[in-house]
Amino acid sequence: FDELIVETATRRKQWPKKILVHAIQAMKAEQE
Amino acid sequence: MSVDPMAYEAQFFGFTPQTCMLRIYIAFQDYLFEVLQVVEGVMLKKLDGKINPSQIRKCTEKFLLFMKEHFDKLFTKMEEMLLQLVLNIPKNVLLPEDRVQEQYRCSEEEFRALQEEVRQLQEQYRAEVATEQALLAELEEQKIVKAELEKTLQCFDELENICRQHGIGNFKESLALLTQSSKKLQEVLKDVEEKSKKMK
Amino acid sequence: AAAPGRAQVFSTVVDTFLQKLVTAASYQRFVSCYRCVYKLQPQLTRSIYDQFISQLQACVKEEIQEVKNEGNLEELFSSLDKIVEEAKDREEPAWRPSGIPEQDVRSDLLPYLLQHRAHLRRALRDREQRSSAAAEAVLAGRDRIAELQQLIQARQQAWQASSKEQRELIMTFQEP
Repeated sequence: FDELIVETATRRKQWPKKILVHAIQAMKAEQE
Repeated sequence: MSVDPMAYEAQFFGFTPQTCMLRIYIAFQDYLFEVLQVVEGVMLKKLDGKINPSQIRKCTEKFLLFMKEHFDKLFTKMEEMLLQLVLNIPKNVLLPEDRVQEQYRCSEEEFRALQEEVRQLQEQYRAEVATEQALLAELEEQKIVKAELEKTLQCFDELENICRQHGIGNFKESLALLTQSSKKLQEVLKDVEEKSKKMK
Repeated sequence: AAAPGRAQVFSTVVDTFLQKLVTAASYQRFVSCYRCVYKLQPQLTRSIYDQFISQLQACVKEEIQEVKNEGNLEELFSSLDKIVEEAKDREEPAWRPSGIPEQDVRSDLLPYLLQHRAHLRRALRDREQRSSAAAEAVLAGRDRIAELQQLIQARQQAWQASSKEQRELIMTFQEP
C-alpha cells in the first residue's frame, strides 16, 4: 500500500511535466 | 477508521510520513534490543560464572518489557507530533508544482470547448491558406492574361503608329476624309461623264 | 519570534523523546531489574548502566542523522517551511489531487492550450489579412482585365467599322 501511495504521488508530481513536454512539442510542431 | 494515506505529503517528501516513522521506530527498537544484548554480554563476561546466564536473561527480559512499554508510549506521542507538526502539509498549502491547478481551473466541458475551438481555428487557418493560395494562383494567371491583352493593345497602337508615320494622322478621320474625297471624286467623275455625253 | 522551522521542531521532538526514554530508563529501574548483578557488583552495574544509556543515545542520534541524510530531510523541511510561509495568508483549504488524473492534468495543459489558441488566432488574423489583400489585388486585376478587354473591343470595333467603310469605298470604285 505504501509503495502504491509513493508511486501514485510520484506520478502526480512528475507525469504532468512529461505530458506537457509532449503536448507543447505537438503544439509547437503544429505552429511551425 | 479510514487510513489517511498522506499522499500529498508523499508527493512532496518522496516517501509517506508513516513509512518514515516506521523506519525510525524499527531502527530505534533494533538498537534497544542490540544495546541490551551488549549489556547482557558484558555482564556475563564480567561476572564470569558467578551468575547463571538464564538469570541474567530473565532480568534483561524484565527490563526490556518495561523499556518497550515506555518506548512505545513515547514513540506514539513523538509520531503524533511529527506527523502533525513536521511531516505534514497544512490544508491551506498548495505545492509549487500544483499552483497551476488554482490558476487554471476549468470544467471538462470548458476544456472540450477550448479544444473544439482550437480545432476550428486550425480548420479556418487551413481554409484561409487554401484561399490565399487560390488567390495567388489567380494573380499569376491575371499577370499572364494582362500581358497578353496589353500586347494586343500594343498591336493596335503600333498599327496606328504605322498609319501616322505614313501621313495618316488619325486613321479613322483620315479614312473618313478619304471616303469623303473619294465620294467627291466620284461625283466630279459622274459630272464629267454627263457633260461629255451632252457634248457628243 | 518566528515559529521554529520544521527541522528544529523535528530535532526538538526527537530529543524530547530520547530524553523521556532515558528518564524512564532510570538507574533505579535498571537496578531493580538487574538486582542479582547489582548485589554482586554495584560499581560494575553503574558503569554498565551509564554505557547502556550513552550507547542508546548515540545510536538513536546516529539513526536520526541517517534518516535525515537518506530522506534529505533538512532541505525538504526548509523548503516546506518556505511554501507554508507563502501560504500563511490563505485560510481556505487548497486544491488537492482529485484522484482523476485526466481531470487534474487539464489544468496543466490549459495555459499552453490557451497560448496555442492565441497563436492560432493571431496566425489566422494574419492569414485573413493576407487573403483579403490578395482578394483586393485579384479584384483589381479582374477590373483591369475587364478594362483591357473593353479597350480592345472598342479598338476592334473601330477597326471593324473603318474596314467596313473601306470595303464600301472599294465597292464604289468597282465597275457597276
